[in-house]
Amino acid sequence: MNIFRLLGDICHLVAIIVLLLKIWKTRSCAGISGKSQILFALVYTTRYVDLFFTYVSLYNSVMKVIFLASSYATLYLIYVKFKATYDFNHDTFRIEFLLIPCVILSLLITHDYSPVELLWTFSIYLEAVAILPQLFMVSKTGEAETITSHYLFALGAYRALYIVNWIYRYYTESFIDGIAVVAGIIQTILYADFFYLYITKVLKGKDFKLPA
Amino acid sequence: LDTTVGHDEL
Repeated sequence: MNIFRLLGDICHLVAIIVLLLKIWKTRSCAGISGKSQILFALVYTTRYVDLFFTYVSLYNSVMKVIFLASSYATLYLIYVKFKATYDFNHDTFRIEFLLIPCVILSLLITHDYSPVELLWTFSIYLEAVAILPQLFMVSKTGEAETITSHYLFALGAYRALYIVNWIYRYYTESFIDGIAVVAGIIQTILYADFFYLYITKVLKGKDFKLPA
Repeated sequence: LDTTVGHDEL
């Protein structure tokens, strides 16, 4: 564990809590892509099956349980409790266009052909692109609530911090996981446009609106 | 380089 990874994990946790609180407090999931949340739940489910097979640390196990529980709680709020506020008309990204390539890629490029490892690899590839339905929704409506933009920023910052963590681990532990690094870089790049608008607009107190 | 399988990250 190093400071970059810890900060990354904290950003990840903050993102999830911000999203849950936003939906709970406003009693609405307007502007939130349920499809992205389905993909994230799938990411955690496929990645954290190792919860039953490997023990890394208490921190590791607790965080995995939190990510799993919160992702299903988010799905419950969107698709059951506050279903009436779910903006399905704007949540039209075809997730099979992400799922199918991720399945194929995880069968082609993996560390090991064991079921748990293939699920891990799939989860890494899927996480890289899981935010696309949400970004697609924002681009369709041309705007995002300030709180939604905070959520997206924290979620993007998490993987960006992991990149610094990987560089640090490469030099201090000679540890490198090529699959996670390449997917993590792609994941961060997908947020680049958003980061730019967040920093130039939201942090200056303006609304998050895409340029016309 | 440690390329053994085993993921300690989240």
